[in-house]
Amino acid sequence: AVWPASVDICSPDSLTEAYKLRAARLVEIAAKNLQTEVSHRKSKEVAWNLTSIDLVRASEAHCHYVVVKLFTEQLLKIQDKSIQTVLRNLCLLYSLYGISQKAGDFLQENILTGSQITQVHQRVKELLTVIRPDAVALVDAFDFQDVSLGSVLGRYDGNVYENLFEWAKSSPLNKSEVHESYYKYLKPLQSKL
Amino acid sequence: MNPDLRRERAAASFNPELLTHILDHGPQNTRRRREIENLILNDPDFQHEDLNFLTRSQRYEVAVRKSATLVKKIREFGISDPDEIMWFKNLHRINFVDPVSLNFSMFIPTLLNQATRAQQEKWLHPAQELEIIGTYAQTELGHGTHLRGLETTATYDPETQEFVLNSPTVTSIKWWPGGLGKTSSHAIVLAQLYTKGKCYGLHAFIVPIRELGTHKPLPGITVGDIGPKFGYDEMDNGYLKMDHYRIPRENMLMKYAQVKPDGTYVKPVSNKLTYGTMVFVRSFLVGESARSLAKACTIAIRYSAVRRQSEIKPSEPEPQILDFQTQQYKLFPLLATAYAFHFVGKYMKETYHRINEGIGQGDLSELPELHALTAGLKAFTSWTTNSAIEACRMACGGHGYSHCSGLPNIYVTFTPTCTFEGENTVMMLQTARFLMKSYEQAQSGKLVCGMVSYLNDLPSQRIQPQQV
Repeated sequence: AVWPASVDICSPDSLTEAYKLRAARLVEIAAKNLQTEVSHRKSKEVAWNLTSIDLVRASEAHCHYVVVKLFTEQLLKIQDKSIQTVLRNLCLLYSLYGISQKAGDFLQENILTGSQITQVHQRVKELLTVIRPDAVALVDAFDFQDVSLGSVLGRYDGNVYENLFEWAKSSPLNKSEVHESYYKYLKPLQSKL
Repeated sequence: MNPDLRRERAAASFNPELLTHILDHGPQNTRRRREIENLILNDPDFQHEDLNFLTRSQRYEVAVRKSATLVKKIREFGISDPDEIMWFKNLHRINFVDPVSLNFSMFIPTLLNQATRAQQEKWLHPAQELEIIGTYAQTELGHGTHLRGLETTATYDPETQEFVLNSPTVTSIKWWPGGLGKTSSHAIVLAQLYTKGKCYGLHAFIVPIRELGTHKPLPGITVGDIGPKFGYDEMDNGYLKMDHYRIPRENMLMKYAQVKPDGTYVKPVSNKLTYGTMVFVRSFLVGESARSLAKACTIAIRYSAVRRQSEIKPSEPEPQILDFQTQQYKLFPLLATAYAFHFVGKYMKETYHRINEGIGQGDLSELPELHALTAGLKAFTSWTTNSAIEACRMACGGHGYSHCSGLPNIYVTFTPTCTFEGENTVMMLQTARFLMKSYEQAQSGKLVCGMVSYLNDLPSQRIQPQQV
């Protein structure tokens, strides 16, 4: 059998197969709906428009499969064991999270069973805990200089609050202790009260 | 160093430097990228006030000044490798845009893809030296992604061997192109070509719009800025109206299609070739999605490690926000997505260059799949990234609303990606056209290859219903 009998939710390759099957199914559904519409309508263009929701859904599933496939293939190129492990966890999290967000597609096409979807949700939570200690190192690896990041909250040194206060004080509105509008509009008003 | 971040870094199970090398495709690239970034960081010519504190006009001026400085420095440092130039630009741009950028990201790539050798000799060097500043004018006030609906005309006059460019209606006015309003002196204009009374569809023309030296609009040209919009403050998105404006025949980009001096039209090998620049830009945008999402994740995750609030166990000190499962559920799948899209962006760039080389040798066999894949992945990655940046911003609580976080600027600078270079829903439908064609092919028993090869194994195709 070309298609997997069942999906191993701990294997990136097996999850890639599940995404492939979902894409194939949704392309087939869109194609059959299109054929049905063509047979009912005079023009192919009208049929195309009346199938466009299914068509977009098929394209999204195709792209989602491509992303999962390329991420999985990337893992094979990593030599360093510790890097391989952390990227594999991210790849699993990406694939499983995607399934949990689109569970209907996988259930409807009998790609995954209800109990497997339950396992997927559970596995996602486990992976959050596994990734937690590496989260800061994973964003450090993007290697954005503070200037390029353009963010006081995201500073490499994490000294957020003191720099947040300095940033606010340098805002143009704070150039003068009392803004000129007070003397123009509020003071005259207050003196009349 | 904030003690929480110090502890986080000490606890990591891997050396981030090694992962940086993988993301840069090698330690030598990391070293070189940092060298180039430090050139800018330590250069006083690039220092300026925080753009968030400036008016729109001031922001535009700072952006133009920095762009001019950038070109001078790139020349001064002798940087010519496209990747290295991109590193230079990315740093100088921070989370903003720059009015001159289309000269390099659209005008020059279009000349490289669609101009003849003679045209490249005439226009490429002046554009690279900023003697002329180019942009790419396709979208109109009333027409965007649906290119066949564009109304601007270019009518060939064999008497004078000129094209007459015209904006026949108000909806045909070129609208939105970046750098068109005040910055550019030339534009590559997409127009419906008419010759010998017949329309041959969209073609590209180099149109001078401002006089060199004075920068004043040329006679027959009405050009200006379209006004404030959602972010992109530094960019002079502009309008361009042409009133029976004449340009020489040589200004039509003729690498693929030609118009002979007598007006005879010579058709291109494939009508998809004029889309070459768009396919290039879309494959580039996949990488930009990864970059913007990586930035947003960096900010949200570092801040979530620094920020302490509320309690998990009574009487214990306030925990780091990142220890709440809900915060991890918000951010870690997005972090995984940023890595996924980075690898997809790398694949798209390699694939584009590989297929583009093939096209150069006349092999167009993979063009349809490349066209479909770049369209679909541009839509898929930008839609996901768009909502992900907003999720990162919201994950930072109140300070996510302040420009000090950088997240509002990342969002407004990124979100147009879902609309320009092909509105995402239209892109997905273009991909669907390719999928339907591939499905029909597989159903008729002809094998399909590439990323759609899974259609060969469709169960319904394998197990044909048998008459009982």
